[in-house]
Amino acid sequence: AVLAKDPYAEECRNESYPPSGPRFKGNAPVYIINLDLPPSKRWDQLINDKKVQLKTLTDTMRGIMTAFFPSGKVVHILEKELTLLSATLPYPFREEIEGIAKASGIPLGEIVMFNVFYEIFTV
Amino acid sequence: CTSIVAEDKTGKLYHARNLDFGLFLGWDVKNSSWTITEELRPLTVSLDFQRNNKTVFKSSNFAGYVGMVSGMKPGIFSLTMNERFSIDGGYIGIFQWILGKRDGMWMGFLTRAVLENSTSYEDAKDQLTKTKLLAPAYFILGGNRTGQGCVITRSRLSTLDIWNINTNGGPWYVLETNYDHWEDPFVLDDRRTPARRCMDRITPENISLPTIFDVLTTKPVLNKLTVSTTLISVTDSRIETYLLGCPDPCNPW
Repeated sequence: AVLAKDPYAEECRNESYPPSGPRFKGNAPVYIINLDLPPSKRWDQLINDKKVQLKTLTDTMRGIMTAFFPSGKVVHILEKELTLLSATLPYPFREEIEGIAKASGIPLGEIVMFNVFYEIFTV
Repeated sequence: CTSIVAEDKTGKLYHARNLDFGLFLGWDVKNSSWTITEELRPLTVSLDFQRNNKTVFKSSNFAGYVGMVSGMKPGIFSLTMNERFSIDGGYIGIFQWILGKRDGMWMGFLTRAVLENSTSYEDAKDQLTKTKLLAPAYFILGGNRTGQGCVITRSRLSTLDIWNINTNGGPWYVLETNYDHWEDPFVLDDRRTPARRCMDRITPENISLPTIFDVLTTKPVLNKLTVSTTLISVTDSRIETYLLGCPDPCNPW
């Protein structure tokens, strides 16, 4: 069964560009990040526009962890440790992450987790 | 993820990627989709990083994430990163960082630093090859002239392999999913074979960003984890990001 033909695979597509139809969910909006601004201010406009969606994502990540560790203690410890971890991150990333946390109103530990998720996830 | 760098018959380079993320992070039974994947889509943005009102580099990113996973230095090079799974994974690097051993670099911060500071394809390749990391990764790098395309396979501490295009009888494209290119992919997650089959049909005579888009939107290269597709032409200073979904029937990864 494992070696059987993939039932969902399809023939190579042709002339699918420019994208349209049910697979196309829209264009990514464009933002300018001004590197002349202090790191803590660079992301303010973008985060102001996306903070609701960002909060939804961090809440879901917290929910998934809570599902694995229902007492909530692990999540609490992790968030506390990740808040401390932010102080060790190099310039300008620490300042930018702190700026994002401030602009979004999301706890710093959760923004740090979002930013180091790749390192956590690669096992 | 699936990343491709390809060279056409005139030596022009094209770089594109599917960003797939969210495996095992919550399955929405009602909508038959991965929760995190769906929530990342509205956070996907195209960014133009400027200094003195001039573009330094451009990227496709998630709002709230300060590192880079896809980007381009106009006219110079393009870079994407694919996840590489390993037992010697990022959690070891994080523990070492917490314990004070901080000679490695966070993946997203390295790619951001390369896009911001590197001045050539060779310089970027050098940085991505030699810098110690906290987690393993695949770096897919494209340049602005013939032969400038490669996949750099990284462990945390060293470079395991550099796979170049079009030099010494090499291929006209490199294609990376999430497995070492010299080994077979996991049998339940083989996006490489269908992607290669589509690329081989296109040939260097017909390769372009639209034809690569055809490859990346063919199932199962496109799958339930796909958040977006990014198309890059360094020569034309062009980067486009499209949000994509995979309607049923569709592979979960």
